[in-house]
This record gives sequence, C-alpha cells and structure tokens, in this order.
Amino acid sequence: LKRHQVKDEL
Amino acid sequence: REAGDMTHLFSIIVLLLKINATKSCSGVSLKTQELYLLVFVTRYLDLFQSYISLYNSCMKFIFIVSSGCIIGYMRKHKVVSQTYDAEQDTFRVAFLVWPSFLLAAVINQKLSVMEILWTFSIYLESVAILPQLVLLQRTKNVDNLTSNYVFLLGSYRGLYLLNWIYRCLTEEGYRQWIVWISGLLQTAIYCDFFYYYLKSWRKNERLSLPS
Repeated sequence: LKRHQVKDEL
Repeated sequence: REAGDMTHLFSIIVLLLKINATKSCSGVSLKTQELYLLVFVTRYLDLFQSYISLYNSCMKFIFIVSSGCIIGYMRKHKVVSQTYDAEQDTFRVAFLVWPSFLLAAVINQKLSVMEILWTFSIYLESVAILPQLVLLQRTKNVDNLTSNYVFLLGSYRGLYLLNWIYRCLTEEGYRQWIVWISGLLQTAIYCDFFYYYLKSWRKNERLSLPS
C-alpha cells in the first residue's frame, strides 16, 4: 500500500 | 495538520472545562455532540485494525471518549442536564444523517462496509456543526467559552485545508477528493460565524448572532 492510500489523518 | 489537530483537541477541552467549571451546558447542542460521537465511532472503526502511529491511536481514542463524556454530562449529570436547552435544540438531525449515509453509499472509493461508514463519517462531519450554529443563533448572549469552542472547532478543518494544500504540493499522488470537498464545505459553513466572532472579539463584546 502506498503511503497516500493509508488513512493517516484524523 | 498538527495545529489543526491541536485546535480540535483544545475545542473539546474548552467545552469540557465550561461544562465542568460552570456546571452548565446552556448554549451547547446535544444534537451536534451526538452527531460527533457518531462521526468518531464510524470513522475510527479501524482503531484496533490498522495502526498508523501511537499519536493517531491516542487522538482517536480521546475523540471518542471525550464526546461520549460530554454527552454523558448533558444527559445524565443531575446538575448539568438541567441546564440543557432542549426546547431550543430542535434541529432535525435525520436530515443530516440519512443524506450523508445515502451519499456515502453512492459516492465512495470502495464498496465495503468499513469504507462506506468511513465516507459517511466524512460527509456527516462536514455538516455536524449545524445544530450548534442554529442553537447559537437562537441564544441571546452566547457565553465566551461556547463561542470559543465553536471558533476552535471551525479553525480545525480550516487548518487542515492548509495541510492538504501542502501535502498535495509535496507528496506525489496524494489525492483525496471526498475529504477535500467535504472539508471545504465544513469550513465554509463556519464563515458567517467567524465573521461575527471576530467582529465581537475586536469590539471586546459578547457574541450575539443576528437572527
């Protein structure tokens, strides 16, 4: 999974 | 983003302080608080499933617990619950919840339960403040802590807009249209409030919104 596809914001 | 997360956190602290110190929740919309709890619960379903960072997990946990806490105060606390303006807080939340859900079922990135609920939480968050804004408009002499709460909460998504612009420029392939458009709408809803908040702040007066 690429970094931007991860839901890393709240 | 950090500034956005912090204003979000501060907004909750300010609200909890107001309720706890004054033992009053007048001017606070229970409907908005319940919508926020629904937003957090449906968005952070992945809390135990996918791990991003300790920071993210802690914040998710804090957001869920604190909104539950505020609702508990407003519904169950024997002193605080007496001060809730139930007759004024009459926004029909079904008009926000169902359209958000239907939109999430139609416009999403992946047809799965988790993804639809996550998208629903994004759509619902963008309009969750409306019952609170309507209540503020009906309340004459809004107290400072309540208006500060709404200001901090509005600033949070506004600061996220800056974060998105920055990430879009610096990270290749960083696109999230659903979140961006919802965030833009969310921030736009506050514009009118910001205008009157800053005006009353400059004049050193209590906020009162024109009806």
